Amino acid sequence: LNSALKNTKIKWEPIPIALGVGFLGVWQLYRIQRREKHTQREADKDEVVLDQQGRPKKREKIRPSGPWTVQIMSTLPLKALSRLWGRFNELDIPYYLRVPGFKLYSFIFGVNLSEVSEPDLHVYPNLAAFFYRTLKPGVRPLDPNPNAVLSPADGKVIQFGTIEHGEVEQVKGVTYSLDALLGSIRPTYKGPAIEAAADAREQASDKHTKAGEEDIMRADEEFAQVNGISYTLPNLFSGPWPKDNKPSEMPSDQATKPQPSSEAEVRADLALSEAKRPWWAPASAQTPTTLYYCVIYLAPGDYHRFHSPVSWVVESRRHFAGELYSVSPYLQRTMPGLFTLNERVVLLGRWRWGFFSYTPVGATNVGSIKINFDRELRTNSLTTDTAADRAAEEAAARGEPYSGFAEATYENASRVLGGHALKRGEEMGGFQLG
Amino acid sequence: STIVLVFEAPKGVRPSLDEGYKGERKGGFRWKIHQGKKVKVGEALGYV
Repeated sequence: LNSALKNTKIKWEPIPIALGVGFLGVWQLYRIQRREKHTQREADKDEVVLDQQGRPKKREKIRPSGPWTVQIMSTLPLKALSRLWGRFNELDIPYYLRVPGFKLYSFIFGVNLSEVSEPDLHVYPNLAAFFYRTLKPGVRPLDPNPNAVLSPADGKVIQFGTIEHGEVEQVKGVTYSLDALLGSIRPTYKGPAIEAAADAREQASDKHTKAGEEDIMRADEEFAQVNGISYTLPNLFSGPWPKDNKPSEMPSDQATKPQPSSEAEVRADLALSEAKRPWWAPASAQTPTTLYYCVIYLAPGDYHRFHSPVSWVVESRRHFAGELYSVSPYLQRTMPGLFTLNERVVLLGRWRWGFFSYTPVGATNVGSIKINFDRELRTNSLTTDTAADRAAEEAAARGEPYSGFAEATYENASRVLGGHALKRGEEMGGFQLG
Repeated sequence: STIVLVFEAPKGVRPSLDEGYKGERKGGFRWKIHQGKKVKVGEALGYV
């Protein structure tokens, strides 16, 4: 190598003009083609796209804009990498390497081992088990003030504030719409007279009867007429109240187990709300409300289970089978609408003051989101991706735009509350590796 | 991984000038965090 470097003669020659012209021509053609593709994609956004055989095309992968790092990342098969990463971390570590291995991991990522519930690190067979560790009882005391909104997880506050004109600010100057993050937030619930409906359901037999359903619908309509509710909240509900206020046809989560202790506490908390106002109805002039948001980032060394910030009722969940970009603060700064691209589980419900939503967003290393009370949920799975593709195709065949998510309701979890009750501080689920 | 909370909460009321209004709302939800703050489970993000 040394002699080659020393003895090779370097000869400089001008690039032939034709080559330069050819290169510029090819580059120009590439740019035109790319522009045309982009224009076509914009035009076809709300239309059914058919392939050459006349069948609806599969959903196209969204290519985000951003610097070259983002562009390179968008070409990688991130979900496949994430699954591979998960499998790799489920491999058992040899017994005698576990303690030094986990201690090295803790040193690098700042894990406080004194808080870990299991003092003997040999118990964790692999990194995936250590990553999803539990903490000792009492190391995370809840704020004693009952009016506090608690932190749902260990992490860093990335952004917080109020939502103006239905847009959430990701970083300074970069915003995304609330509908893109959570899906269209129009009520799909049975209606406003929650208490009346709950009483009616209590009185009705266990079997779901059509007559009972009609009674509830009638109660809802009467409530709406009496109260003259416009069914819109500024900055949140852009559309009219759906006239056919039917219960959701999505399959409910049969695996959900109601927790009596949580339910009693949540009921007591909700009873404090102003005149038992349903979450979607406008507040009175005495207590005007607005929408607040907060984004919390969990670093690799943090405790990766998440908890309920307040006492609330989860009424439905929406699973967006998106991509799995990293959600590091760098990418949050450089990739606009990152949270609207990534795979996420949106939990929608109500609390004492109205609407409440909780959205765990997956990332490349932690693509699996687990919700304790939803055993049917499967994230970062090939099956759900295929199901999402199929749903997109079916929507296209019907000539409708694809909503982008699969929805399930928890109305069977509690007949009285119409959803799954969670008390403040209760563990809800967590992020798992891969 | 990231968690995004979006919730409705009281925004407080503006007291009248007689009550000493100085451009701030009275009551409502108040954040107790700042950007970049490290938080733990159970710690208050804000109070109503």
